[in-house]
Amino acid sequence: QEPLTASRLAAAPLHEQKQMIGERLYPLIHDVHTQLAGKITGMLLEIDNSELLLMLESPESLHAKIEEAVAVLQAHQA
Amino acid sequence: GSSINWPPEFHPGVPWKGLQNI
Repeated sequence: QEPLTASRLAAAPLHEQKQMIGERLYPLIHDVHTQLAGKITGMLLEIDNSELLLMLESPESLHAKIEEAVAVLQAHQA
Repeated sequence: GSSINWPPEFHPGVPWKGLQNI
């Protein structure tokens, strides 16, 4: 699968951009948090696309954001 | 309130509903 670049993303209609990023993020998140993957992916998609692209290329940033999202989610559900 | 439905879940192959709020 080709990397998702900013230019490839910009070529897509706005309503498809988040979807394209989500399709990349979901499997990575599913590896870490199987049960919560759908919710975590939805939360992270609210972040700016430019930052999401950086996260896709940086496992450390992605995992930090995932843990942040889980903490927020747990606080929200409490 | 609407916060009950937050976050909008993403599932592969399914149009993400969070797009309505962007």
